Amino acid sequence: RTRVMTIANQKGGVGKTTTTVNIAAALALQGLSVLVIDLDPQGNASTALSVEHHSNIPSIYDVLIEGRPISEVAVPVPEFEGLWCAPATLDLAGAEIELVSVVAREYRLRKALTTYLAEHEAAHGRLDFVLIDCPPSLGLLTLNALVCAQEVFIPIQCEYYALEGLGQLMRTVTLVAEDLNPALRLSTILLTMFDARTRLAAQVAQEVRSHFGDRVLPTAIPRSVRVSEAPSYGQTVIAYDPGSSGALSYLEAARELVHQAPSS
Amino acid sequence: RTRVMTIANQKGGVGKTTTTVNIAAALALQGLSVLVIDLDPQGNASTALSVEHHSNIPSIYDVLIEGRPISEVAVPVPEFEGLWCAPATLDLAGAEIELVSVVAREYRLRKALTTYLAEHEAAHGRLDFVLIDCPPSLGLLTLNALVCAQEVFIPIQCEYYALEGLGQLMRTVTLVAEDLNPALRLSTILLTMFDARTRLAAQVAQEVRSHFGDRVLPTAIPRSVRVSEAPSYGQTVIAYDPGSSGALSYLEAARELVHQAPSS
Ligand SMILES: Nc1ncnc2c1ncn2[C@@H]1O[C@H](COP(=O)(O)OP(=O)(O)OP(=O)(O)O)[C@@H](O)[C@H]1O
Ligand SMILES: Nc1ncnc2c1ncn2[C@@H]1O[C@H](COP(=O)(O)OP(=O)(O)OP(=O)(O)O)[C@@H](O)[C@H]1O
Ligand SMILES: [Mg+2]
Ligand SMILES: [Mg+2]
Repeated sequence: RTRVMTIANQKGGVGKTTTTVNIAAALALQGLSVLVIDLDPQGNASTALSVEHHSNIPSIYDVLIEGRPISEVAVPVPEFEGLWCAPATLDLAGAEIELVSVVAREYRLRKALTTYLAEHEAAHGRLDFVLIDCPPSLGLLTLNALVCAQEVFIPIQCEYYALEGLGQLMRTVTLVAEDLNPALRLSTILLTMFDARTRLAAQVAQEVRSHFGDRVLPTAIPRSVRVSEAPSYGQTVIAYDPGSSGALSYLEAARELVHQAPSS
Repeated sequence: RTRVMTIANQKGGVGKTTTTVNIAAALALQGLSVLVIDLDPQGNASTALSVEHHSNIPSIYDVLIEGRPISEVAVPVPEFEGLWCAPATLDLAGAEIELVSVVAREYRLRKALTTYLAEHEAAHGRLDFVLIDCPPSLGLLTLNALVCAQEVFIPIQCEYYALEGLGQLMRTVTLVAEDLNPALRLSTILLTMFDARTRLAAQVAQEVRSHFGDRVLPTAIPRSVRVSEAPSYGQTVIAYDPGSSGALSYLEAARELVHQAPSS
């Protein structure tokens, strides 16, 4: 079965995009086949994967608003064999308001992905993972991702504000599971930008691990400037500096993700 | 005249809230009177200012959706004489969708603030500054703030992704100035989380200064763990550790803001 995961957290700047592209790259390096869906109008994931996303490019906006098939939008990522990306363009910023009055507005992405999974399987073999990068809000774009996925993957920055928004995120996941997508569950949490020198990071990590137990991947991603340099070269940190602490920890986290006990 | 500023940037985690509360505190220490409006459903600004914001508290949600006056919502901030805050509660998360079909939906905040500025002046004297903290999106909450303000204040994190979203933000400011609020202009940019040890931060800062000229405040805010520790004590860094590099640079940036040439 293809694992479809939504990388979500309405708190901004916690490492959603960085996690999506680096976990995807790490999974591809293990020989798995992966689709990244960029659902953030800023298109940061498309940038990090060096996938064109200026406004004339077919994009996820066309899928959501005009019903265009994902097969016309998804492109192979040059750097990694088996990695595909459905890019976001700027017009996606208007999608939230445009979707409000559309019929079955929360199911648009799910419908499109169901069709695509069958088509991709026939053409290239089964996809192992689909990772959906979300914008920092709980609006109709993130809702579409939550309805589409079976799993929620939450990156949590080791900072105080990161804890404040978790309650609201958990309530939203519960509501979606009750009303729109009974298969949805919170399966994975990853601690990001962990700075071992500060007490604050250790306190936040401790609090998250005691609250969420083994849903928190054992590996925490350290804060490292190599990680934040990589997108300026249109690369993941795994391609930019494979021996760096950031790259090694994302490779490790991806292995833990693959071997997670399914019932967690 | 009261300077009404929107602290906006749809990129997440760039220091909008940290800038709003610390600039507000620094202005209050100079004897100015300031109102902070928290327009982010996460309520991070309310937290940092130790203002209660659980769901039964009158909040900015009531102002936007039910037309409640700001005078029933704004409370004095305990730590700083002359500093007030209109808090955000969680129900604000639903406001964007609720506002879509409301008449004059972009003008709700502006109408409420115009009334409040007159009331506050009669009761406590003229407000010198109003700072509006926005969520990381360009939806109806940020639009309300842009229609309400005369100035846009953009915090820019010294990271690569920070440059990507600027074009979209500028276009939105231009559209609002053309169609909804002709007085609106981009007056101030502040560089945040500047890490002097990295080449990336220096490159981003150089690019922003060459592009925006003297609208960029001379002081850049350094990355400093004391800044991120402060909110866990319900404090601004100015109250938490007044001698720290973060506190001193926010005090300096606030002085520069007050003495900015009005025509910039
Ligand atoms: N481990 C890390 N070490 C250092 N910097 C990091 C790390 N992870 C992410 N960053 C940087 O932090 C910033 C925020 O990360 P990112 O953009 O991935 O977060 P996000 O949650 O996707 O943000 P948004 O809410 O805007 O979508 C980026 O500039 C990124 O390069
Ligand atoms: N100068 C700084 N040094 C170190 N950490 C900082 C600094 N400024 C902000 N932070 C931390 O970085 C994180 C992001 O900052 P903040 O929440 O203010 O950004 P934001 O733009 O308001 O985020 P959002 O988009 O979610 O509203 C917070 O955890 C904050 O404590
Ligand atoms: Mg992102
Ligand atoms: Mg904020």
